[in-house]
Amino acid sequence: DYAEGMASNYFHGYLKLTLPSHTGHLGLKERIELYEAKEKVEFAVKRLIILVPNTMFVNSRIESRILTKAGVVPLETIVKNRAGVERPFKNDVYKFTVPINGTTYYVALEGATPMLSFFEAMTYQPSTTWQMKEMKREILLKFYKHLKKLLKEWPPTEDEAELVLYNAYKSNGQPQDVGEVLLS
Amino acid sequence: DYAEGMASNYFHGYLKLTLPSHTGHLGLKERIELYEAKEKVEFAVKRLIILVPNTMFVNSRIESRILTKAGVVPLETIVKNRAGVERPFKNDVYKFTVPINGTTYYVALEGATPMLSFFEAMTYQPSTTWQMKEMKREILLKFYKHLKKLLKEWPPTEDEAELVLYNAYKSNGQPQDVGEVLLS
Ligand SMILES: Nc1nc(=O)c2ncn([C@@H]3O[C@@H]4COP(=O)(O)O[C@H]5[C@@H](O)[C@H](n6cnc7c(N)ncnc76)O[C@@H]5COP(=O)(O)O[C@@H]3[C@@H]4O)c2[nH]1
Repeated sequence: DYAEGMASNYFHGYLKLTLPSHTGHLGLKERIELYEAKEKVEFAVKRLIILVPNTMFVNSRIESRILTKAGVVPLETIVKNRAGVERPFKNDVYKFTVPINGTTYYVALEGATPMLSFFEAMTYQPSTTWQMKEMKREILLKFYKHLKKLLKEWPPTEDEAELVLYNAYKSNGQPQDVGEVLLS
Repeated sequence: DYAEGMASNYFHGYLKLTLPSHTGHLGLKERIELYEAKEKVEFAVKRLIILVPNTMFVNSRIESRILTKAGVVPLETIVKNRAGVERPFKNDVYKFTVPINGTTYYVALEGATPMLSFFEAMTYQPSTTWQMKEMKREILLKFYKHLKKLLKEWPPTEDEAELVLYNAYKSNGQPQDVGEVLLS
């Protein structure tokens, strides 16, 4: 199945490879704890937050009234030998611009890249049928459910990522603010 | 179709993004030419060589009697804003350990990662049916053909990559040497 295959490639080619600790690098939780100690900050949650908007499209730069990357150091890049390349994997960190109960919270955040690549593929192909577009919602939900299952059933990844499924637009047609989605 | 979808994600999420020149970075050909001028070496071909073995499996480190990465500088890393992350993309360079007509040739080389992730997914799942395994060859060929088509039909990528489809084992059961595959 196509949607489950995308979830599976994302799990095997990226999340399972980089989130848990392996010989050669620390797991995500530990990298966040090191970051907190070094930068003297606090993360809202010690997991990778993966945005899964219903439009499948995440901007190249995440824009929000209450989140910023300006002046925020990324997580330490890890390098894995993958198919002949010493491949770098990097996660960026954002911080809330509004304190919550007096604390400025930080978060490791990114969009679900397979969905973005799929969106681009569908938009690029003139022959994308209306059926494919109809199936977009079904593909999104299958991807989300299968990915959730894979992460949960592999103990080393179980607590390392959090998928956030949301509507990219509010009912009034205005774009949803990612920061507000995270706070809700 | 799943195989074509993987080729399409590979094209949109990686090759189309990184091979041609874009605002912010040079195309692969130009990066190779800069490298040649700086390191005073010659590349066998000014393209990214993408290995597509019939086993779908490429070792984390490519092993060959006649190719080495030891002491070889990689291509310059490029950074692209992708779904909220300033993501690094890096290509490694190998050189032939035997001169050819008196020249030591260099080559930008890597395995087709979507095939590797797919292979891992199939091996991980206890429920992978024998039908899936039967389909492996079909999936491989469909992936290869569709990727070739996508690269060719987008002029900025047309001459930037070369797919090398080959048998991972010789007819006598011995593993095929990647370096020898490239020379043949
Ligand atoms: N956010 C994010 N950061 C990453 O570093 C990363 N690396 C992979 N992925 C996603 O995981 C999945 C499995 O990866 P795989 O390597 O099999 O396919 C990848 C891989 O074959 C190729 N590719 C992408 N980035 C690179 C890269 N830096 N070097 C080589 N190949 C790459 O193009 C495919 C599609 O990439 P994305 O569409 O960005 O999403 C991938 C994919 O959905 C990532 N997602």
